[in-house]
Amino acid sequence: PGLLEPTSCLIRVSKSAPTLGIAIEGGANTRQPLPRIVTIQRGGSAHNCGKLKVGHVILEVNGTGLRGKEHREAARIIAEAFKLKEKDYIDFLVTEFN
Amino acid sequence: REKRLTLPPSEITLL
Repeated sequence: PGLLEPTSCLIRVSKSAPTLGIAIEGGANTRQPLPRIVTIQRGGSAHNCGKLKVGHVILEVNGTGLRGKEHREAARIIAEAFKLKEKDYIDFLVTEFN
Repeated sequence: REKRLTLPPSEITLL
């Protein structure tokens, strides 16, 4: 599943810390149309995972596409995925290219 | 100028 972009890759982040620990910028109707990771905080789940990188553009979160979503909506989707108790991980479909 | 240059920068959210 997911977008058929040859440069995309699926990264599973375990909820190994109380926070996800990423900062994102971008969203529909901004210069950066899809959310891009600008910071990864040491000690957060994303940092512990070791595969998410600054500069990754997030295409999907648990299979939900972020294209066309404005910044706050995209941030809400990621935050909800982290809060969801039924899953102890989040799947991110990311690409390094805009 | 390209149209996208007129789009505003995004805010940044820590998650």
